[in-house]
Amino acid sequence: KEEDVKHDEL
Amino acid sequence: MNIFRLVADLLHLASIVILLIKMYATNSCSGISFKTQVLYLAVFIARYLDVFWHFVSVYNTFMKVFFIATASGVVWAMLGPLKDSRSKSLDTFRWEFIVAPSALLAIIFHDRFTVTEIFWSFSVFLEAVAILPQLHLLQQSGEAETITTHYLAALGGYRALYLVNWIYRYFTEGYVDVIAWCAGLVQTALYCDFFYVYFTRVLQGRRFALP
Repeated sequence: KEEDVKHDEL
Repeated sequence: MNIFRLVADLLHLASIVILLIKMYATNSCSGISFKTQVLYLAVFIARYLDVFWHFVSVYNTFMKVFFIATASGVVWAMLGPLKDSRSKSLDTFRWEFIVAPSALLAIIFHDRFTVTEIFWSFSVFLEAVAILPQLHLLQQSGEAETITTHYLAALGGYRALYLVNWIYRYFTEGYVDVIAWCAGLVQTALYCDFFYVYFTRVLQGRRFALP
């Protein structure tokens, strides 16, 4: 799902 | 995760450790902008509170908790035990001038119109300019302790490496994040003058002093 990988950075 | 992002995050972590060492070793927070530290705490709270409902990785969770905890600790120390050593008369940057535009930009530019996404955008825009009170303080005093300059260099290096990370991610995984990229570019650009003095003076064993 797209939402799961969003904002994976700090 | 790639090497650029990992080193960038470690530099960010190192910057805070350096700041804590400076505060402990000298029992003082002179030369450190209280406003910048409060803004960073606001940035971390606005962006990392998703640690409670958005799991990415153990690494990600650890870092978020670390940044919120240490930023709170720094602000607490500057409000309490180290209060008297604060460079109050030099810390004169008007924080309203960066918080208000950041909030406005977040309302205009975001991925989705939800509270968490707007907070995320706000934190990204605010982080880009949160260093301004610190740079202003530096300019007012015209000089800085060497350890303070190491703190700033690590902080600036962290964002500079994120730029490299984004280029790498764009080509390897087609990763695109226009909001973070624009803010990151501005954030890194703000360090140009500082880095010039840091590389030409501090790294050659001389004091950080503005011409």
